Amino acid sequence: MNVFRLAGDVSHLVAIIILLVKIWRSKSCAGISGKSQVLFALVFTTRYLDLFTVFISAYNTIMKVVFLAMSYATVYLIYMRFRNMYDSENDTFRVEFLLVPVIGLSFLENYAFTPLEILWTFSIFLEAVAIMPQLFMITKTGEAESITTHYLFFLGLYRALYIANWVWRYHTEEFFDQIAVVSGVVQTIFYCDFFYLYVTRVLRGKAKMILP
Amino acid sequence: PSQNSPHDEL
Repeated sequence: MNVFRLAGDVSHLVAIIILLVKIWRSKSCAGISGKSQVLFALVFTTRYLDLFTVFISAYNTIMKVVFLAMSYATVYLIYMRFRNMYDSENDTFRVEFLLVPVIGLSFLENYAFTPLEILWTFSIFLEAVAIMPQLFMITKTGEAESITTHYLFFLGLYRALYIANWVWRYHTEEFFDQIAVVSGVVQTIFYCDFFYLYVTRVLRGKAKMILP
Repeated sequence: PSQNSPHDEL
C-alpha cells in the first residue's frame, strides 16, 4: 500500500458517498445516469468475485464490501426508490456499444483464460468506459448540478491517483499490471475534458456546470 | 516486471 493508492481509494469512496447522499437527501436522481451506475455495480461484481476466496488484508476485504454495497444501494435508489425521478429520456447511451467490445477484448487480452481472470479483465476494461453514459447525458442536457460535478471530479481523480500508484509500485517493487495501467490511462483521459470544465467553471463558483 | 496475482488492488 502507498499513499497514492490510499488517496485513490479514499477519493473513490468519497465520490460514491457524494452521489449516494445527494440522491438520498434530494430524493431525486435527476441528471444522474442510471446506466453508468449499473455498469459500476457490474464492475465491482465482476472484479470482487474473489472476495471470499482470496484474503489480501482486512482493508481490502472491507473496502470491497463497502464498494459493492454502496454501488448496489445507488442503483436501488435510482431504479426502485426514486424511479419516478429517473431521467430516462436523457439517459439514452447505448450500453451495448460498450459491453460488446469490452467482452470481446477481455477474451482476447487477459492474463489467464480462466473465468475469474476474464471477469477481472472485463471489469477493468468496463470501468474505463462505464462513465460514458453519464458524460453523454451531461452533454445532452448541456448542464450538470455542481454536486454531480464533484462526484465526477473525485471519480476521475481516483484513477489518476492510481496511475501515480502504478508509477510508484513500478519503481519500488518492480510491479507492473499492464492491463490495469493501459485501461486506467484510457479511463483518466476520458475525464480530461471534464476536468478542464470543472476547474474553469465549477471551481469559479458557478452554481452548475453549463457546457459551452 | 510482473502483473499481480492475486489482484491486490481494488
